[in-house]
Amino acid sequence: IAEVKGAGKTYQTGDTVITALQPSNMQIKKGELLLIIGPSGSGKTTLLSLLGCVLYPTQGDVYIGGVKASGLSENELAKLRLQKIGFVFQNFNLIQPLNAEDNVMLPLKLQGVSDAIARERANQALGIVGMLDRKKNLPKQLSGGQQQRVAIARALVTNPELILCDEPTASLDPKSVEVVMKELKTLVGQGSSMAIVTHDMRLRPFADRVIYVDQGVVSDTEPEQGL
Amino acid sequence: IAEVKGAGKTYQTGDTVITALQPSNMQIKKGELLLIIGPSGSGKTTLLSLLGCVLYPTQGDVYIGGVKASGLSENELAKLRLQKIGFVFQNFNLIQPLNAEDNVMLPLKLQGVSDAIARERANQALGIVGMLDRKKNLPKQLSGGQQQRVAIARALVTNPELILCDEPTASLDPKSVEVVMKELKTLVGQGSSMAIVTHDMRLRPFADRVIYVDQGVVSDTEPEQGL
Ligand SMILES: Nc1ncnc2c1ncn2[C@@H]1O[C@H](COP(=O)(O)OP(=O)(O)OP(=O)(O)O)[C@@H](O)[C@H]1O
Ligand SMILES: Nc1ncnc2c1ncn2[C@@H]1O[C@H](COP(=O)(O)OP(=O)(O)OP(=O)(O)O)[C@@H](O)[C@H]1O
Ligand SMILES: [Mg+2]
Ligand SMILES: [Mg+2]
Repeated sequence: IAEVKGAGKTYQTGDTVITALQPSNMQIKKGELLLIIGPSGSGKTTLLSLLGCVLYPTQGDVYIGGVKASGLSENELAKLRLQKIGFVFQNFNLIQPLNAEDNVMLPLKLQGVSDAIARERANQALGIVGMLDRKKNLPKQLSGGQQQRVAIARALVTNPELILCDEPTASLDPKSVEVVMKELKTLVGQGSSMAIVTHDMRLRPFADRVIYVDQGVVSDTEPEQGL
Repeated sequence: IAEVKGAGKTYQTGDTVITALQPSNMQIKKGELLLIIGPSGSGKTTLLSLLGCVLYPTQGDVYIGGVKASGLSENELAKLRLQKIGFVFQNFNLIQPLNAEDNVMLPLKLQGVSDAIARERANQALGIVGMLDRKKNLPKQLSGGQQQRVAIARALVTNPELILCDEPTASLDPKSVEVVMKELKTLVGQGSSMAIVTHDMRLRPFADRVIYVDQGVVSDTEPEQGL
């Protein structure tokens, strides 16, 4: 469903070049829940951003459902993202002037879904993550964990084939983690594929497969020094 | 060192009133490391913001080192905060146009410390959290965990009597957690007091005391349903 081939990312800041990700090969299989684990600054968000078509690779290619995403224009890429991918960002990225309900409705409205249906589906998604009673609140009126749950609802609302989550449980208490992970696992059972970047060992039991990232290198085996 | 007496916080949004925190009594003792645990949306950040003089209580009082903080003007409160308190916010709150080194130097420069000394102490704090090699980078050039470590360095650099941390390890891998917590524990040993809001059970072994917050109520004992 998603694959990177020799994909790497470097940043040029002033006269230094930072390698966020070494050229890497990996893929997400259809219907699997993949965990991506690794130390802080190792390249996890970079890998997820390449898979999510949020970043262009400096080298190599990204394929989503067989389509070579790294060759598409910005507009075509945005369309592919809207149709196929749900993304939970590490810092939530909620649109501040919009309330929780409007934030969750937005991807559907961009797809051309009518207001009434978009509102109904948004309420369903907010209900799943336990945020229905706060749907009229703005992001800054919500706690960290509440904002994270709204961000998760927004990523799920379009029923995307590929769901990419960057530390989706970092601000959540154990009970919320159970609720969210059970829901995500059900979606995978219904055919979605999912990759989750995390430091949270509470998520290991839910995973079908785990890969590790360390200093920009992706591998199937846990690095020597342990995590 | 810090205490709330009958302190509560409510928000009025449209025609509904949300109680973020019921009138509560609690204190942080000198030289202790206190953990504050509770479900998402229960009022942890609100309690910490009252203790950190970032929010005024709707009722009740807050005392910092014997001074009634809830009766001070905005300016006096900002001065008290600068002199006595280091705060690690849940969303880091780094100043985006400033690089990591300048972010960490800022509290010292506001205290009137000379540029040279402020730079030296900032480099020391960045070294402790393993971020010296990235000190010239802007926040958006850093990963989530790297930004969190810069935010921790900024809270420590003025050697405050009271250090308040809101989920300081949410974006950190196990190794970084060890490094950060050992450092925080050393500071407590040297006389600082600390309160840490967290869902991260990795922090329990470092704590001297744990309090629980559930639906706006602060208590010493773990609520029935467990966390
Ligand atoms: N500005 C505001 N306006 C309205 N309600 C607010 C505001 N700020 C916080 N709240 C509400 O107060 C309650 C407590 O929020 P708080 O941020 O203290 O929770 P928390 O325990 O830190 O949660 P988390 O673990 O998710 O960070 C929540 O229901 C939240 O939505
Ligand atoms: N815009 C940028 N400019 C320069 N360097 C960057 C940029 N974005 C990321 N980096 C660097 O690339 C490396 C990988 O970052 P990435 O965000 O992928 O890490 P991560 O594994 O997600 O870490 P964390 O667990 O802390 O979130 C880091 O060293 C980071 O500082
Ligand atoms: Mg990251
Ligand atoms: Mg909070």
